[in-house]
Amino acid sequence: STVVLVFEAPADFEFSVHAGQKVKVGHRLGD
Amino acid sequence: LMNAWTETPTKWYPLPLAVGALLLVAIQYRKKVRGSRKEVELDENGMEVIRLKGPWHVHVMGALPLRNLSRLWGYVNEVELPIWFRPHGYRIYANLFGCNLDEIDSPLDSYPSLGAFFYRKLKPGVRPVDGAVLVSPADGTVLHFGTVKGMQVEQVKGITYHLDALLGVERPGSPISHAEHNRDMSIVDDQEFAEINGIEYTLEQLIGTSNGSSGTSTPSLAQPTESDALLAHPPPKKYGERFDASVVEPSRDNLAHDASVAREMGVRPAMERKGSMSARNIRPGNSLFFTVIYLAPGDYHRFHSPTAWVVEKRRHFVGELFSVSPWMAKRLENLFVLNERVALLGRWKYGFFGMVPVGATNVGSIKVNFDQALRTNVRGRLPPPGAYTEAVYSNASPILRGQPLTPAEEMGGFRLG
Repeated sequence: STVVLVFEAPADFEFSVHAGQKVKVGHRLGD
Repeated sequence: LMNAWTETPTKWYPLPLAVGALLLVAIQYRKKVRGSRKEVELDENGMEVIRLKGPWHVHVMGALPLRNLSRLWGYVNEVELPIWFRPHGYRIYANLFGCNLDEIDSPLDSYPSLGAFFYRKLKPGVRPVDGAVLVSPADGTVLHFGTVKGMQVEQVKGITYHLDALLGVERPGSPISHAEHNRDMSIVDDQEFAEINGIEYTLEQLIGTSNGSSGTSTPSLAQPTESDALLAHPPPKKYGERFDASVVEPSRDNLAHDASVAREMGVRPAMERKGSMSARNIRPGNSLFFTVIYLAPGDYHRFHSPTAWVVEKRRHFVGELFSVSPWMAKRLENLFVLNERVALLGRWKYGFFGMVPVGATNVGSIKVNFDQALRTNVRGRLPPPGAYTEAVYSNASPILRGQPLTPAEEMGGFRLG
């Protein structure tokens, strides 16, 4: 299963993860 | 045959250069024809017709009865296991798939079936929530992330799909409008009060109520029962109809929760605008972003809210149930558009926000806690890709005109089969 997020954010929004990284619920994705 | 195989002499000779050139021309011509075919494969609404594309093993998978297999898998995994076997069986499963049994809050023998264990809850506090504006909605692996350019979302490097195909497009002329459904509760946009069931509340009062209560706890929302939802709003008989899935009678407790979400979102409830947000109308200075998180079989399979937001509607796309593993994502184009999925669309403080749980063969059932009427992976003829049923949550909160959610609040999950 997969969860896809699509969202609008200010152009300077930055992801703080990298492809292949394991994450858990509540883990920071971006800011 | 043996004689022919062993005794026939092999004679090698060069092909004329013209044959090689003709072959190249033929390959180029075939590519061009395929490209032009792609351009004209549009439906009557001008949307690209999504078809199964990929190497031969993708087509072999496409020929399998994946939905029936998925449901059979679900039935098998709902079989009640003997109590003596449960701890051993679940430990074997946990070792195979890397589940952390220290995180679960119930003894192993309390899960009657593998399906129940798969949909396990976690102990409170084992998932600390970061203070960032966007947090992970699930346990899993980040497959991909980036910016949506030209309405194209990148599935893997070099393979994209269209955002409209993933989320659906607005259909004018829906049979049920928000206004008709909300006749007994309304929000006055330019004055700061809300009328609920004939009683007027000022928004200051509502927010004040929230301030007076514990700010850290999340009040539980009254949920409609399945029969209530079905009686009040029977599900549509055909694809494309809209209905209101929320039949919650608003209470002051609900309103306090909604006001709390409104504060977290950084919006004033009275500033609600008419209509809903769309991925096509983003604000100046903003961009559209996406991220894809893959949940492996051993992962905790409930999903949570990734931020403070309001879900305005859901679109249920009935599709196939291909595996969504990274292996498949690299081979099957439009994988996330072909699969059964539930697009939850709404808004957050920066504008549009959408979350799409996508099912797979082993986990075809998607559950959304605040939408008891939703049924996924049900028996029946498959509608064409892109067809969906839509439900609006405008009655869930008279302040926010949608289902409000706080960061990391549990939203639902994936069940086996």
